[in-house]
Amino acid sequence: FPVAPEAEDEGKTLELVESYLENFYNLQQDHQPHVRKKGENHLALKLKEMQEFFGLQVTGKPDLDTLEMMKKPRCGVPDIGQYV
Amino acid sequence: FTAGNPKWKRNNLTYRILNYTPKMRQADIDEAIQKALSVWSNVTPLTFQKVENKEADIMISFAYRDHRDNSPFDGPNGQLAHAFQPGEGIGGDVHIDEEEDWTKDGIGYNLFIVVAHELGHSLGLSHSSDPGALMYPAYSYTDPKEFLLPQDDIDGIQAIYGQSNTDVQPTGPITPQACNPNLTFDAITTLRGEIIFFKGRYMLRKHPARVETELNFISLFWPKLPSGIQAAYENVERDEVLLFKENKYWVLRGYDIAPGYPKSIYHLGFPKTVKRVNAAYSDETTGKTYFFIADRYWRYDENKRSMDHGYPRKIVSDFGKTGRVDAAFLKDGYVYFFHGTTQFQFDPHAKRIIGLMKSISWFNC
Repeated sequence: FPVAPEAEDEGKTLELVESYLENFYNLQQDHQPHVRKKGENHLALKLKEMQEFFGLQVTGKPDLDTLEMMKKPRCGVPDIGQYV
Repeated sequence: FTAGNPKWKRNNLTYRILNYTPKMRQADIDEAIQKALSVWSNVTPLTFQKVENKEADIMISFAYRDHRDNSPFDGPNGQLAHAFQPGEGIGGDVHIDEEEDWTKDGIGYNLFIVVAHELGHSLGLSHSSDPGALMYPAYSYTDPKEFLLPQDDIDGIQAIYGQSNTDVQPTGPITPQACNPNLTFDAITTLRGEIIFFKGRYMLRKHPARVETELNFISLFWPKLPSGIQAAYENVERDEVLLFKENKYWVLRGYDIAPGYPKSIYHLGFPKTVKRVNAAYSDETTGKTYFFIADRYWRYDENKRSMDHGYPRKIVSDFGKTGRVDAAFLKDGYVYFFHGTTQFQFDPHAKRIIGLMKSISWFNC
């Protein structure tokens, strides 16, 4: 069935958030669906780390300000950890 | 700092430009990279020598998508470039995403700004959370002619390589913090119900309905405006804001800079002895605008579009406060004058100062 627009948007948002956190906050890519629950807590933790770095409200949720920051053009070097 | 505190063991480093993007003239690319290197050599003992046909410490190249360093680029926008911390081989190298719109000005992405940031990584710096720092991860445009390395970046790089060998140590702009009690302002104006506080290359934006104060670069909204705006006022009737720097002024119509500006302030009727305006506010109930210069002020009639006769007058004669005014704005029938970290609330009807506050009283600190 055609995906309802909001569900599609939600999918895109989750994709944006995951790829941003993988690229810049060392979020490990979870490929095993059964660890999804743990993955979500892990994702919220990383999201808080990113919100903390940028001085955003630390909610652990992809709110508007957080998504706006994630869409800004930027340097490809991670904000935490080494880049070698 | 980067984990492990990587740094170059010597101060005289080499760099090589491996290739060029066709989007800019080669000479402009060379100039942008040279200027980016000087940003760091000006504040440290580091020197950078360009080499051609051999391995250099810092290899600078334009790269496309997956360029075999395990960090593929992502096409236009998104990731603009990356660089590697000091070390052998790929260490210190700068990779620039070929697919971006590289320019030498404010359109697209300014190559100088991005390379200067990446070279910070090549020298051992990581990202800064100071939104005004060069090492802040997100891109923001600054006119290369006006660029000054922020103090946050100077502190960082000097902690790794020490101070520059010059007699006078360079200092840089510090990002304004809304609740810093020592905060002073260059200019303040209302803008469609908001209040805009100008400071250096920043503007603090206070919306009555929002608790937080938003800090932005002036160039984020108005790339054509210079930093260091000295006076500003809103003409509510005409939905315009006039912004002053030295003997020029710009007009903001709605949210855009009107074409044909800047113009000379002498068009408004100032004598040539006036070189700049310190502060200004406009009273829509009377159609009069007040310009403050040193210890005197002029009054301008917005309807007749000319200066009123009998001016300038002494500020102290009519506003009850001595000394100069840094900034001023009118809100809800009161005029707020700023001098240093002090704010005076003036009642134009009673013609006297009725309140004294800190400069940061508007920021809910």
